[in-house]
Amino acid sequence: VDLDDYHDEL
Amino acid sequence: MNVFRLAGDMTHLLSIIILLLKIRATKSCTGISLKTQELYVIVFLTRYLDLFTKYISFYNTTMKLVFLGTSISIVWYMRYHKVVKQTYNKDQDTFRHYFLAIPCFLLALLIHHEFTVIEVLWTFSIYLEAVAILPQLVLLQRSRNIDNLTGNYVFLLGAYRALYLVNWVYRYFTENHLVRWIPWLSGLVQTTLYADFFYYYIKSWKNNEKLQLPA
Repeated sequence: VDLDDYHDEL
Repeated sequence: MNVFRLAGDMTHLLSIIILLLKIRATKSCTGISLKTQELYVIVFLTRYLDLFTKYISFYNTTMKLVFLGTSISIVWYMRYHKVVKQTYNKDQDTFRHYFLAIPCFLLALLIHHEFTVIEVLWTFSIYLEAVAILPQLVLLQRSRNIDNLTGNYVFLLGAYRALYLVNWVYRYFTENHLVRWIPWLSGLVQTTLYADFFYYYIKSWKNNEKLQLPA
């Protein structure tokens, strides 16, 4: 799960 | 985190708080689509699967728990609370929301960033969120008078994703310049679905008259 794929977003 | 995304999250949180207040204060869910609320629970459940496996930040974890908790409690109120459930417009809220969920799931199986359970379900939640408001918009057109809290709820819900679109533009130019078609196009569809609601909402606000959607 790479963070830049917006997984750091809600 | 950037100011657009923070504003988006706060707008989203505010919309949910307004809905919870409406239900708890008036003990009524008139004009609210249970179908849309159930779809939002599915959106959050499938999007936050990595809640316990992936720690991003205190803010991220807290907000995920708040969104999950509030959306589940709204569905609980509308389904099981003895007073609130009587006020649910069961005969008007007839949108077949499985007709929305199934194509979204199939699309997620076809078009995704990587073929893993987490990623496909995350993609499904992005597609589903884009169309989840449809039962609510249909119900608004059917219900003659829309109360202010319901109008504000839908407006803020639409505004939050519009702020996320700005956040994605900002991230594109300031971070890794990665193109992310899936959230971008889904977010665009989601925000566009609110277009005519935004028009009538702002018009009613300007003319200081009751919000009315054409049938």
